[in-house]
Amino acid sequence: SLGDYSYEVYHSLEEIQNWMHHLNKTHSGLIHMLSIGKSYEGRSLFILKLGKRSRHHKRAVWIDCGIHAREWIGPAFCQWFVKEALQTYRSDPAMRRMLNHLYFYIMPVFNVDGYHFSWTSDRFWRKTRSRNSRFRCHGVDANRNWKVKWCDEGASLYPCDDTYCGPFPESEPEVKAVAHFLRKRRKYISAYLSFHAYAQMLLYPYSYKYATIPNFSCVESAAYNAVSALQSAYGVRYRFGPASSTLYVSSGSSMDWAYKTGIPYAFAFELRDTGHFGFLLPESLIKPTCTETMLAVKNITLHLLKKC
Amino acid sequence: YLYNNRYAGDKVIRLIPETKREAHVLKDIYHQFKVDLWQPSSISSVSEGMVTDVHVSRNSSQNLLMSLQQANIQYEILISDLQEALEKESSWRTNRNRR
Repeated sequence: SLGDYSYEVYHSLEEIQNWMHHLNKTHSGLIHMLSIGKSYEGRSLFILKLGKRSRHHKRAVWIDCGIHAREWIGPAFCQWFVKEALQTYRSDPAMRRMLNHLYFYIMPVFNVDGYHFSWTSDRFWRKTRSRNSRFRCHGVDANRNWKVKWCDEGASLYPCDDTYCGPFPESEPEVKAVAHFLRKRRKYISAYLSFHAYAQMLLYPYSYKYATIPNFSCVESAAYNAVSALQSAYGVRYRFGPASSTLYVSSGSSMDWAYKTGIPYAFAFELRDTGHFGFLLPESLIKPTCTETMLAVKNITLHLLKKC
Repeated sequence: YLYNNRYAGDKVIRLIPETKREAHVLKDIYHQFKVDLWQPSSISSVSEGMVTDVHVSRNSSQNLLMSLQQANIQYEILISDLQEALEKESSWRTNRNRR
């Protein structure tokens, strides 16, 4: 049951996938599990389709966590989100509205190979685990491998670098699978949310250049309201703004690709903290981090349901 | 110990280069010591006024800190022993299961 699984500890990939299988069986009214492809090492890429079933097309929100392997709070949030959605569907009118009007596609662990490697071998691994025949180094930065100004500023052509963009765009099967999924459904997907750590920021396009997006005022007001909602939980401040100027310039990111593909609201969250623990956010902080982030995500979603 | 205690003595250091010269020197030092950059994600992104957090191994930390002192660059040690921080990240039950 939902109550038996702990959402305040970090789980192995196997545990997370077992949990997904379990929810697929026990909450079939609101959850449907899909496999959208295979990773480089042959693992299934599972996502959860969350929402009240409808005969008609519904708009959707895409949420992915764990593009970078070592950012464990991301997958923890994705699991928390699903738990909250299922537990509060009946009692929370806002959640009920969200799940009745929208589907949520949740990918709790994007970089399954990297996550498993960080769990078992190298806690601070970032990239995928694909191999390069000419170099001894493994992996591609899955957030530099998208076809949007690919391998320009903020990415590297050297396979041993942590921001290696790959031999070509969408070279990584994980990136290709998600890109294919989103491309097919882009008319229905209203928002793309990607969860990373750490910096306590809510970012929107562009990452690859210093420029203002066409729907800036709607996106900016959504971001402002989201961080205000987040801060209302425990007083934690998040900065927000275009990724290029708020964080740094990086090309080939999933957020920029999603926006370029036509998804009007594309955000990247950088969750807690700002460096005291860094990637090693203690399990005791999973609950407050996820609770506050939940407020931000609900705020963004309800903003989508209104017309801006 | 988790990960065979490989992170014992490793440190995470925060540096904020105050000038272009310091940023340039830091980039050279990061390349030289092959650090694991926690933020930003790329050495090329390091610039004046930007917060940089680096994970440096036990073997390299002394020499790296000496290089920083010689270059007169201020630093702050965020995590003095990464293995210790790692063990505290998860509960004893999670750690036991993982081991």
